[in-house]
Amino acid sequence: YNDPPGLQEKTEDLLRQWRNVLLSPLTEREITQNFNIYMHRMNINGILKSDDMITRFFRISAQRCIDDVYQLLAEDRLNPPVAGPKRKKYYMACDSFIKLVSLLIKNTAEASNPTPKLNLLNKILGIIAGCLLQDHEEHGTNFQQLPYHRLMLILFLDMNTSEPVLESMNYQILTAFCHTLRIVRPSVAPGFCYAWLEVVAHRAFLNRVMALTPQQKGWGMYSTLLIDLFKFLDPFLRNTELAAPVMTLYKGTLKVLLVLLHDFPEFLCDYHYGFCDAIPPNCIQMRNLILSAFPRNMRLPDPFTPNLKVDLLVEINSPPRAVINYGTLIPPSQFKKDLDAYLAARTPVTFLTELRSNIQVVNDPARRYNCQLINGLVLYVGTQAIAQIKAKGQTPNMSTIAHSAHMDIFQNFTVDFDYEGRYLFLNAIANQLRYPNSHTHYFSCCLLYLFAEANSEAVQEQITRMLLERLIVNRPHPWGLLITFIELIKNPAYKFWSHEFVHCAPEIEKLFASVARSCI
Amino acid sequence: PLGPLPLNTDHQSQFTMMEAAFYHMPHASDSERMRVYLPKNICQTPAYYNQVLLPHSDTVEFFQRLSTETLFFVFYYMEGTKAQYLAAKALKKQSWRFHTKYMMWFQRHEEPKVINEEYEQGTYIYFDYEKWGQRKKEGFTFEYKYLE
Amino acid sequence: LGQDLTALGLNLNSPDNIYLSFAGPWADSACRPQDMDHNVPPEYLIN
Repeated sequence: YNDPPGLQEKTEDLLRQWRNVLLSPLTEREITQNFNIYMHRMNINGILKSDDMITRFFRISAQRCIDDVYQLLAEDRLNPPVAGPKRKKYYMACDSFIKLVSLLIKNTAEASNPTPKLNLLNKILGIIAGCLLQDHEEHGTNFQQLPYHRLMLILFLDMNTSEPVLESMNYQILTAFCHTLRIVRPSVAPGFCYAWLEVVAHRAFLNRVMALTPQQKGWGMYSTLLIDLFKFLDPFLRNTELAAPVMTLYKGTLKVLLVLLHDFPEFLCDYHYGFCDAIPPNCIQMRNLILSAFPRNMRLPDPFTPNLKVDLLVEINSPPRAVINYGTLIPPSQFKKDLDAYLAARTPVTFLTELRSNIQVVNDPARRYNCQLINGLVLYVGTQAIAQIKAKGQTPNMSTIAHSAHMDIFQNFTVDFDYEGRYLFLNAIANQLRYPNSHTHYFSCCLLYLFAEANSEAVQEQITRMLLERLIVNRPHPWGLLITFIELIKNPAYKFWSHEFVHCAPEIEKLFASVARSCI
Repeated sequence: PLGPLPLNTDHQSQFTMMEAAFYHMPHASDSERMRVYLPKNICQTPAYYNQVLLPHSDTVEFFQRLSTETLFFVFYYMEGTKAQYLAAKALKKQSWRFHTKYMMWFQRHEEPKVINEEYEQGTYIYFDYEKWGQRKKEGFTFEYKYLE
Repeated sequence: LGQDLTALGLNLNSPDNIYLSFAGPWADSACRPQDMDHNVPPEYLIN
């Protein structure tokens, strides 16, 4: 507001001059020399005299670039070019402006002082995000992601080059971009969601956030961005038939997760809990992909190995890699207090009878249970049980996990909850079936115990269905899921083949038989 | 049990915006720096054409099997990319040297007995921007000291 | 049954990392050498 009179014209004139500087075929070295001359001209025009003026200059310039692109897109819509649009013309304004911004950032203050540089970077990122959100609001379905995508990506590439002046502040630069990407995340700017994923999944961004940033300090920020994406996708993924726009974003997300599974499996191991908490429960394959990750230095025994002794594996007693704050899995509340009291004393029994009402959600047509609370409760109670068993010098098996406060709670889910509540509970357990570690071991025993001790065949069928739906989808399948299912159909103690539902349909029976053949 | 879910108004409006953006999907070149000559422009080719990258096509060995003309084409038309870098490496393995001062390539006719300030005989070629093509520089003597 | 994840254009059998040539969430194949910026000597940037 209240731009000084003439600033708009002055800014446009400066931008035009700058673009002419770039148009002449210059080498990088010559551009930098010309930039210093240009800086002097900006100074004479008072652009650099105050923080406020630079902000105004950036905002007017950014808006100018955005308007340019809109105008070119509108022209091409009116008179579609015969040989298809030459995308290059959409980029010129944005690229030349960002070149100017990058040189300003790198040359502001002496090389050893990052603060003014970072202030400028955050300023321009804030302006791009602000213009984007305002435009998104005003243009509605006519919003165009292209200019913002171009401004943000080219700025990142410029800030990501290996130059000494940038090396010292790479982490702050990355933080600034992650922060901006959160501000314009898909649930806030759905019209920008495809470009957003392009930036988040860009090889240069992946390289910086996953590989170049030391001590994996970028991983937490990246996991937050992915969770933003899962949360946006959630309501659209509940239907088996996905609309084309959703399918495109979903498959794009799968690709990014596949690249992470292939190159950074430890990242998926560390953040699997938060991801599976945000991915809708019926998104089987995406969740399997995340749960299939295992540390690269680990060798997984073939689950189909005859007489595989899981409890003799070296890693089976080690806790898994995971970035989880177990203390905050369940928000502090009276329920948490009652839970801890019950785990400590296995009384009062009212805790069990009131469990369902504590987990039910009443005023939300989309769901009947607090899925996140179930996930947190299962993991919290399970880890307490593992610690208790370990404290007794034992390892999880059908007898050591039985008759405990922990198992009371789990069995309560199977007897007192309806089909949907049980499904979410069984999912929460199956989400812990990953590579060989103490959680996989305990929760695998847990599932088999609940099957063996079930008070109705319906529960046994539901456990089988939940395992089956995770196995019949295309690969990959988590190791812990496979060994649990194989144990269930192989070990006569579970009398698996005696159940009616195993023979409920020829193809189902054939599938069980084929799995049985391959492992016996 | 988690059957289809009616979208609430908030999600419905999000879907509308997403759907609109779906008709303006990012183009492959939107995420790449501007290429002066050959911008990334994916076009559908008949299925019997190579649809995936030739294996090891990003190695010097692969580029060494390309013709000299192809290597020079890649060098001049794909500047700033890994292809240019690999083409330059492959050319050097064919004993071409890039003359940084005159921005031209030089290939000795024979390996010199001794390398000194003497002038060397060789083939000198440069890129003629006016005629937009590669040219031999006749009668040019070579100032060894600028050799890259 | 989900997607056939081996048919998404990613070379999942590659012994090397694939993210450096990942062409993005909508691309059907990896980046080619001419798609990837490279720190070439400044003299190569003839513009």
